[in-house]
Amino acid sequence: SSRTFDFSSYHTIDEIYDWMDVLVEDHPNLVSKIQIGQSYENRALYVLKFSTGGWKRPAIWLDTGIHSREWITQATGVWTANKIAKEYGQDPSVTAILDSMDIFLEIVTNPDGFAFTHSSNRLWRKTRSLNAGSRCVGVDPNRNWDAGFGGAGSSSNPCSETYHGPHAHSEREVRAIVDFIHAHGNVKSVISIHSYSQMLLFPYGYRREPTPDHQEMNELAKKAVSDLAAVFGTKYTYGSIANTIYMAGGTTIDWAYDNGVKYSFTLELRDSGRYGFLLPSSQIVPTATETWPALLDIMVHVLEHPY
Amino acid sequence: EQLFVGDQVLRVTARKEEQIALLRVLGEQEELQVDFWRHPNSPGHPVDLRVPFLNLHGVKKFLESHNFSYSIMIEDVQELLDEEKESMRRSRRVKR
Repeated sequence: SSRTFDFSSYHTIDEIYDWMDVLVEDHPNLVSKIQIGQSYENRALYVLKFSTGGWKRPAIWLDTGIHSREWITQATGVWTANKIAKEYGQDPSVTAILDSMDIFLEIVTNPDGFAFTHSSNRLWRKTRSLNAGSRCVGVDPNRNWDAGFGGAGSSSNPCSETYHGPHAHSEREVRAIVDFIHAHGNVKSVISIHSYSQMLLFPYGYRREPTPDHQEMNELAKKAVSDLAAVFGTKYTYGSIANTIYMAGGTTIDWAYDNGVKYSFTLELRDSGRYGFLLPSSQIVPTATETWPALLDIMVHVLEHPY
Repeated sequence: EQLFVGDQVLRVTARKEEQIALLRVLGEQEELQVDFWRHPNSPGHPVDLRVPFLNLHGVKKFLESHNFSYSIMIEDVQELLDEEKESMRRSRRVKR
């Protein structure tokens, strides 16, 4: 059950998918599981929907695990899903958010890659789609979005870890989210979770110019990283992708922002400074715990600043 | 199953733009099979790269010949992977 599930251990895709059903069973009036598509290898793309009713309420989209080897993100997604369900009716902020908005959470955003990290190559980052004319497999799903597609920081070489793919939204895993957010039409925030550089980033990545909302995003990011640091002292930097890390074309949150989702952020979760993608499972709960106030800050801000 | 016995992750600090460019050149040399965990972007930011055991000597020589400062972040990737696998196995056993 969701009470006996071990949140401090890493889990396979089957275990995570089974646990989603348990979470739905435990909170039938709040949580449902929807399928938004299928991966390249025909795995289901599941999204947890947290909703207290209403038709197409304003919504917040969260995703983890788009880069499959970033295991701390899927694990944080599981913990966060449980936290949202548990806190509704208990925590005033979570309750206020869910009384007016829906939250969608895709925990295993790149299921083929994730399954591959468990079976064959723990350090696999990309999708598993075949590339015509190349021996190399997979596309970087965080370079595959139609926002500065093919630009700086992405590669046209299928053997590269940052291969952008043959065309924007070529990856089913990406296309499914694009179609879902377009069809929904009322998504107000997209938060895409990665690891392990300890950053809170916002658009743009494909251009250096600030967005019209730069100042507001910057102030919100500053508050969020400060509240995150208050938990265990983990220090995050923040700013636009292009000015904080590097120019990167075709990223999730640039696409979201360019498609009308103002509050688009990406998190780079923690590393202890020693492990990178191999963060020990003992750090799952601390990582998720410190991330929670930052997520909550963004979600509350979205609730309080309708547009 | 791909094994990573003896592979190391190096943490490199580039001090200037020219060194960033050199790291990118390193990444483009396919035969070295360098896997950037943190990509080179701006001077002062740490860059992490996993280097297969067979190419460690060549990569370290490259870094030293261009005066990079670096440290070994992970001594043996496979050792960590084995620990991770064991931890998952233990967790499942406890659950049962």
